[in-house]
Amino acid sequence: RFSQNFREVAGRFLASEASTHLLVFGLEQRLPPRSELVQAVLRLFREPAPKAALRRLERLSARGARVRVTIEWLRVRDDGSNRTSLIDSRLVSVQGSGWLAFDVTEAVNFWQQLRRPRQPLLLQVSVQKELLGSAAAGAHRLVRFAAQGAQAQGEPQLELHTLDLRDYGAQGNCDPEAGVAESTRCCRQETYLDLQGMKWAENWVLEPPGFLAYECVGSCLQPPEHLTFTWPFVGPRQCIASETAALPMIVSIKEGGRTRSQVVSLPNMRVQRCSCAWDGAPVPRVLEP
Amino acid sequence: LTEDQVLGNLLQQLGLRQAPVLDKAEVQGLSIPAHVRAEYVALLQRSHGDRSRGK
Repeated sequence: RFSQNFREVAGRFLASEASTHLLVFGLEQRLPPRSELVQAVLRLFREPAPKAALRRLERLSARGARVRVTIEWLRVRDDGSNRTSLIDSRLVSVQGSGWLAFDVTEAVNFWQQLRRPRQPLLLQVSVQKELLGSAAAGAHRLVRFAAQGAQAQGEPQLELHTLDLRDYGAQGNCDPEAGVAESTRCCRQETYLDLQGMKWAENWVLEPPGFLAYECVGSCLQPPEHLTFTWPFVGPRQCIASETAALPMIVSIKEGGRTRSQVVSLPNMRVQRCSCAWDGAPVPRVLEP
Repeated sequence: LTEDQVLGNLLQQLGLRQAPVLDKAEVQGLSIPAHVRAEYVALLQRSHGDRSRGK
């Protein structure tokens, strides 16, 4: 509305086409301190819809009436404003009942990045109707989830699958006394790169004469098979550099017959930390401010 | 990290295709100015604090 290139277009709120539920999970101390979250699954129990309402709706769509169920992570910022992040969204038939599972790993990943003391994990579940028109009005209300404290069984559940990093993680720096064997647990090993001994660096790289680059060596314990269902194409856990630092250098540059020195920074040159990680696993998104 | 990777990274940062060949005589009289050294030290200190998260 503040752009001069566009005229303001006002909209009118006609009717609510969605029903929304807010789920609150107190997660503090539910995730062990030295653990890695593998997957978080939200399970919602869908109660059966009234048959008469279903028959009326079925006549409208040959494919069968469906609604869209969307899971969002709700974050209350320090200034009191709300921000939502889309976690999962899918079409669900209005027929049938039983458990529905949603992958909410990303929401828990976001929650873990919050400053302490952390607010509870807030998941907003909204059910929107897919078909337009007055005949489909109220379709979203046919998909109802069992509520917490409801008499019937099936209150919302949050399943957290974690790995204990004391067994499945890396061990920090390698023991310089012990050699690296196949059985060595993933660790960071000192490796010195001598730039003075490299022919191409002669008279060109002025600083540093060499540097400790470090490398990640050793193997990682593989988790039980039932935990690898999350990502079907994911490889085994490997010992990789999870944090790196830049390396500044001073080099000599020749310009127009004159030689001068210049500083350049090479990214990801020094390994700061090694970790065990699944090859091909999705990288968790960093929480935006 | 291999020698080739260091060289490749350096060439990329400087926008060069190959490593320049400099005579010893060309750099012998070259002293690193104070402001260049100060920039280098500042970057060195910062690189200990700033860590980039990889995979």
